[in-house]
Amino acid sequence: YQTFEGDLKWDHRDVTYRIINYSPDMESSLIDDSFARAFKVWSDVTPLTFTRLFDGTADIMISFGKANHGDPYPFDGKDGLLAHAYPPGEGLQGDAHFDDDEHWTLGKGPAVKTRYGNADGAICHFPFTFEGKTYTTCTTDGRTDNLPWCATTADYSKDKTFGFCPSELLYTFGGNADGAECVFPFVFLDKEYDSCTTEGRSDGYRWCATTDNFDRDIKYGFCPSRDTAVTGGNSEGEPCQFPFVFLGKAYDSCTSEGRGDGKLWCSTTDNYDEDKKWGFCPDQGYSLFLVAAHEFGHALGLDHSNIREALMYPMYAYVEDFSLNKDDIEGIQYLYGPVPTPPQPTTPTTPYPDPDETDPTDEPEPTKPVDPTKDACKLDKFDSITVTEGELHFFKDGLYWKMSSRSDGVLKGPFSISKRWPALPPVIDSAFEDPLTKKLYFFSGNRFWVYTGQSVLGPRSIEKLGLPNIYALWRLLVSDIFNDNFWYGFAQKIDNGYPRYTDIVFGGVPNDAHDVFQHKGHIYFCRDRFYWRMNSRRQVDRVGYVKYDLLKC
Amino acid sequence: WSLPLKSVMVTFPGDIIKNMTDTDLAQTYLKRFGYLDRVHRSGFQSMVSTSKALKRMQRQMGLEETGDLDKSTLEAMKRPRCGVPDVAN
Repeated sequence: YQTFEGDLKWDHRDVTYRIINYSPDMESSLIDDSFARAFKVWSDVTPLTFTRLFDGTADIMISFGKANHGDPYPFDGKDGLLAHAYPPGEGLQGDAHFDDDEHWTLGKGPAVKTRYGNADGAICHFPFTFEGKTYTTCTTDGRTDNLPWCATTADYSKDKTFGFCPSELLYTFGGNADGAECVFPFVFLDKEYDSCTTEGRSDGYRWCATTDNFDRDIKYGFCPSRDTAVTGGNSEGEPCQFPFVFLGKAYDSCTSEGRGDGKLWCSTTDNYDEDKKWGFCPDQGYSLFLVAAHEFGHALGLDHSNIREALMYPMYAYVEDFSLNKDDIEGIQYLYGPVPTPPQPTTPTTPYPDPDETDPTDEPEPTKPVDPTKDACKLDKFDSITVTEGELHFFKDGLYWKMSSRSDGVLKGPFSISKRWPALPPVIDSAFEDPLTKKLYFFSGNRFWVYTGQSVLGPRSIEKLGLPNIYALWRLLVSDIFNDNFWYGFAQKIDNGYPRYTDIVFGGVPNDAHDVFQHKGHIYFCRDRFYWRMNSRRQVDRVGYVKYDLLKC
Repeated sequence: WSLPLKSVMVTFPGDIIKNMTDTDLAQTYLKRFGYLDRVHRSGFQSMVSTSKALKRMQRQMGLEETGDLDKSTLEAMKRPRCGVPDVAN
């Protein structure tokens, strides 16, 4: 798996989404359901929750559009590009766009949800038989009102369950008419229309008036596509007209003639040569659920994977029984962590073991990341910051993050303090490394521990060294701060138990700094969320925020 | 009756997909998905050779890395896919 550069992700777990508009290809409830299921794919394996908003700005704004649809990345007509989404962030970031020149289905041909009838909104069953004839699409046979219908079981004659198929004669979507059906003919700009039209719009969507005069009432809605309707071309939503004439020859079915890409098309009037009205024939279509699940992966921070079986592989492939690939799960859990599980009872252990009982040969568990949702950038201040093993370490509440002292250092973590240094308590007030002996000194409250490799000494009391608190420790520290063997000298004092306490205050740095460390040739004094940077001439040359300057949040 | 059909290509009105050669298709694909002409943070635009770009694309798609516009590569380029570039820019 891959994440976007900088591991872009949402800084909150309760992610919101809003469906801005709908495709005419599927009934809105099917679209809602496809998106909800696509989000569930990700919420099942992470602590993320997804809440739908019906107005205002959501984190993930979902829309359908064609070709140039308002961002710098136009779609390309039928097939090719299906959709795209932006990584997490403000504004356009996080949004998902679906190409409405595609035929959106559940992946196996038109998904026709019925209305009314006696099937409680069930999906059409294709093929079905009616009076001895087999139907693979909705039909108006048997009706005088021209409303298309279908059976919702294989045999209408036997089961008698049916419903009405999407049709502009039944309802519209979007617009301002609350889903009312089209009224034909209607007047628009003094011209009369007998069917849905794209006139007056630049986005190619078909609409109709829901009263007989749009100019007067300004009431309209978008026309749902019939299951027999063509997609793309210049007659979206119209049914094929058979037979039709193309280059002087009559065709009784869809053809790929005249095209280099092998796609089946038909004319929507009886003569293409004269009318030039055409569209692509209905096909299996693309599963909105699968494509949405992929795009939402982007919207959550996943980039394309090169694992062919992964959802985040860039190519579309229909799978009947979908489940996330291990690669997808690892990717999303790298960003957000796994599904939280309730705490399990554990055998009580001594949190801070007696140093005499500590076996220096005990190998701690290898350092591994824990709960990446603990974002260092969301913390206002740290318990302690120090440089050890050539890396900046940031400690907070049992966790620590580390960053290479090199200029391109990347923040890693959080890691568990108890896994790496089992003897330590969760809160570390201060820590430093003696570069000569590589001993690590950790301070918490009035106790300190000394780690040499994996062996530990402590806790010992700093009061026994004549140091009343951690601030006194630092005053001791800064007294020798520009000595060549500053750290070594300090370590010696601690080891010998005879501190030389001299209350020296440097100009410009707080005397209650809780961390002092050397980093990239400067001495840093930290207090609260701020740092004071001192150069080798004992001048404070910069005061700034730990979060922005050191962590680079 | 055994004469091969003589197909005539037609430009369909409103058709966004234009008839293009395989080479044009490949160039468009490699550019669109970030394999060619990568812009670096500095603003410097590095010109990657088509062969290198093809290899990179073939690696990403799990195809044999030939660096040539072979049949399987061309087929992969024609398959429906997500519009997000494979190579971040």
